[in-house]
Formats: sequence, structure tokens, C-alpha cells
Amino acid sequence: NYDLTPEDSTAVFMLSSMARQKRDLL
Amino acid sequence: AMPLGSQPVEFNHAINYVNKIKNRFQGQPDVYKAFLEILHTYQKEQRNLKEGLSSPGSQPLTEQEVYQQVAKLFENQEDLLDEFGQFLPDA
Repeated sequence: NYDLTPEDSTAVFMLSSMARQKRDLL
Repeated sequence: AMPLGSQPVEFNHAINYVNKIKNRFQGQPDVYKAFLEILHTYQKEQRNLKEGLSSPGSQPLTEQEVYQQVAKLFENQEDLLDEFGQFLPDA
């Protein structure tokens, strides 16, 4: 189970949006 | 609440990755903090680029530079670096 701080959530959000961007480029 | 959208795959991957980093650098909170800082900077510049807000003459951080900064940070943690490359467009 995950214990995410607000900072972690921000990181997760940024990483997943990067990944999405990357996928859209492919 | 998280803006989950319709891409749970990326989202789950990101959660796992963040947790992995946190676990790996448990005794070194500065490393994790620096990683967040890099992401923030990149994100901010991407947004400025998109909105045409970047000041003329300023050089936005390229994906390559982001990757290199993270590589320095994750020295000797090849698996974390490899995985980071999976998130970064153009890495």
C-alpha cells in the first residue's frame, strides 16, 4: 500500500504526464 | 484527489517508480528532493513553452539535460535511471 505525501503526488502527476506526452509522441 | 484521467497505466507506473525512489534513498532525503526539483523545473518550462511565456533568449531545459541531471543524481542506480528514461519524452 502506498503512503503518498502531497509532494509525492505532485511527482507522480508530473511523471505520468511526461509518460503520456511520450506515448502521444510515439 | 488525483487527476487520474483515463491513463491508469502511466499513473500506476509513476506511483511505483516514486515509491521505488523513496525506498532507495530513504537515508538521503536530499536526493529525492533534488529529483523533485528537476521535475518541477522541467514541468514549469514545458508549460511556459506551451503558453509562449518563455523569455526570449532563455534556453529551456532539454530532455537530454533533464536526463543528465537525473543521471548525476542517481549515480550507480542504473535501474532507476533506465526507468526514468521510460517517462521522459525523447530520452
